[in-house]
Parts: sequence; structure tokens; C-alpha cells
Amino acid sequence: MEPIVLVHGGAGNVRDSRVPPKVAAVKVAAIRGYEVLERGGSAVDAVEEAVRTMEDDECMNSGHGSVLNSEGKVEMDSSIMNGATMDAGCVAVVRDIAHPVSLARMVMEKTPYVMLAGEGAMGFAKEMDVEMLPPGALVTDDAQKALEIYKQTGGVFYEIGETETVGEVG
Amino acid sequence: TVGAVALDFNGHIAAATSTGGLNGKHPGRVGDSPIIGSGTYARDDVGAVSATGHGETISKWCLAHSIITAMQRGADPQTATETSLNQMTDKLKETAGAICISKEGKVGIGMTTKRMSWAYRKGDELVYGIDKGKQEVENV
Repeated sequence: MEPIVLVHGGAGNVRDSRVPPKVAAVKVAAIRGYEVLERGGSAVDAVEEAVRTMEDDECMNSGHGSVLNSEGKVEMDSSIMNGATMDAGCVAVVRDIAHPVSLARMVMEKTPYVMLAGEGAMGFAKEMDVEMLPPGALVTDDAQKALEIYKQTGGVFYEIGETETVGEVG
Repeated sequence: TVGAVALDFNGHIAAATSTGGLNGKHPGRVGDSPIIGSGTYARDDVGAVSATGHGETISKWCLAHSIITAMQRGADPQTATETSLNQMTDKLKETAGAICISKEGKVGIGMTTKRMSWAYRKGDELVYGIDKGKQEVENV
């Protein structure tokens, strides 16, 4: 079987200046995920590593660099699924965690549940000794500017410097 | 939003998706990314999908499951991905993108948005793109 790792960033009306960093981010993620397979890792290991790589990249809307909610806070959602067993793990409305996808994998592998959300997910993260970042550690300047523009324009989706009114939609 | 699908040397498949969601969203809002069958789905006997885009729309369409179901009925991954996305956008008037691999390692990449960054490595090839219908290839 010839292995493959395929990754994506956000779908939307990405402005031209954001194209190079976003393309660079997905290229690195695909390579990192594939390296996991070359070292004997599983498909689950590979998708986790690829997503973790993008969660660390400020130009992607996940982990560090996530967009902000109306209160200026990062709230993240993530999921992972093992096609061999159809086991799945998901987290929703989690904060101050660098890699939500790894917490989702813990839900999949260490609980009888599919999804944990909000305070319950955060409590589970503490039980799993997941590192808690200081409040606001995942908030970037770009994300703050985007929220300011969002509020000024009355709620249209907007990227920093975008001349068009629609940015990434999710 | 970011996501990944993979097929390993043993023929096993997986998918994952992660997101900060919508800019300016209401606290507590949850999109499609953590919903199995909407933002993420994987079955060894069919394939795997990760989606991105307007979360409420993807959730209502059960996009990932829709693509897998089309493949299960015989569509190739590219056709399944494009068809499901186009049907969703035609019906619900919002946009999205998705990536997909089949159990044989064939690729599907689609979007009803203007752009979605994507890349895959298979063997010594790194294939990538961001504009609809365009791709580049590098040897690694």
C-alpha cells in the first residue's frame, strides 16, 4: 500500500498576501505527516502530527492564531477519527491548549465518549496533564485586528487588509 | 480551519480537523469541525474526509458523510467531493471546501470558495495548491 498524507487550510476568500504563508504551512504539514508514516507511524499518528503542525502556525485559524469570539477569546474545536476501528474523539469550546487535536485523540483513546465540550473538556485536559497556557497565549495581533474590523463593519467576515468583505468562513 | 487525512502502509485510514471557528462568533458556538460526519469522517473500507468552510452549513449537510456515501456508491473521490460540495452550496447558499482520500489512496480536493490551501505527499511527490483548479508539483 502506497501511503499518502493530504492536508488543508481554511476555505474562503484568502487575500493575495496571505497565499504564500498558507501554502507554505500546508506543504510543511503534509511533509511532517508523511515523515511519521515513514517512521512506522499509523494514519492516526500522521493526521495528528500534520494538524499539530498547522495548529502551531499563526497564519492558520487553529491553535495559535485562532480567530477570536465576540469577547476577544479563543475557543477551539477539534476532532479525530480512526478509520480502522471507527473510534472518534472530539473536543469543543476548549481554551488555552496549544493542540486541541491531541486532546481530541485522548478523548478517543482514554474515554468511552466521542465528544467533551467546554468546562468538561478543560477538566479532562487537566486530568490528562495537558499543559495549560496562560490566558490569552493563543491570541495573535492579527486575530485582535480582525475582531476589531469585524465589530466595526457590523459582523461581516473580514481578514486584515482584505479589500473584499469576505474572508475565511471557518 | 485545518485538517488532514492519511492512508498508512498497512492500509489504515484516519482523518482529523481543528479550528478556531468564526471570527466574532458567540461564545459557546460550535461549528462542524468537531462533529463526526460533518467536518470529519474516516472508514477503512471507504475513505476519509476533512472539511472547512461555513460550519453551520457543513453541519446541516453532513458534508463528510455525504462525500463518503457518494464514494461508497461508486463515485471516485474527486467526483464525490465536488458533487457533494456543489449540491450543498446550491441548496444552502453557503460555501465550503473538503479533502478526501479513498481506501486505495486516490485523492479528492474540492471547494466552492475562491481559495483553499491544500497539499499532499505521496511517494517522492509533493503536490499543492490554493486556487481552484490549479496545482503545482515538487519532488521531495
